[in-house]
Amino acid sequence: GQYTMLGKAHEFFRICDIEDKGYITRHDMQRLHGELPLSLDELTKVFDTLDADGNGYLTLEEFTSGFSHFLFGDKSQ
Amino acid sequence: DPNMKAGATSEGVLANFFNSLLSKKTGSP
Repeated sequence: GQYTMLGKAHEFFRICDIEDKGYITRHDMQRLHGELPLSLDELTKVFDTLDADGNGYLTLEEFTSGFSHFLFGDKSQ
Repeated sequence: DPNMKAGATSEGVLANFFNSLLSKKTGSP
């Protein structure tokens, strides 16, 4: 279960991190507008929610933590 | 306080986001 979750999180992270930078910016997130049925406002909200430390860079760790929270409804760590 | 976020709303949007990614990935059998 845990392993599959991490794999999925990694896959999703790569969808957002088009240039394979290792992190996602607000701009990357907004590029998903048109691919995903979410508004720019919603995508920004998703980014702000996942960017736990609010530094403007969403790392794989933060992304995975947010995904795990979504799946299990529990904060990891 | 930036740590106090509107839990219910953001969780709904987050669920929407991840569900969209899930359906995007599982588009073809």
